[in-house]
Amino acid sequence: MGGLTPHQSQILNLIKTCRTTEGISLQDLKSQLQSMNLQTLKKAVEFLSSEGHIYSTVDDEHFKSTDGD
Amino acid sequence: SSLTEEQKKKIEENRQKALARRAERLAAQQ
Repeated sequence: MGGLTPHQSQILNLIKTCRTTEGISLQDLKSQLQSMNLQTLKKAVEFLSSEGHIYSTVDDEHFKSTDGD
Repeated sequence: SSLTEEQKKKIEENRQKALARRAERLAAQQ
């Protein structure tokens, strides 16, 4: 999907489902992606952010998608 | 929502920056 790895698109999809202003927390992502380690998760989030798919909100641990808002 | 005006402003700024990065990426793919 759009040049993303399966991990990256899985994370992006989870972030997209969150409709709150502050977005989804890293902790929520981690608990929904139990099979993924925190390092992998953080790296993917960093990549998605650098590509403009997502952005951080109230702090560096909450994220929202740039799609559909 | 319980967010302060300052937080909302910061979120909007981050969103605009992300949209700019996204536009850059899409332009590079053309």
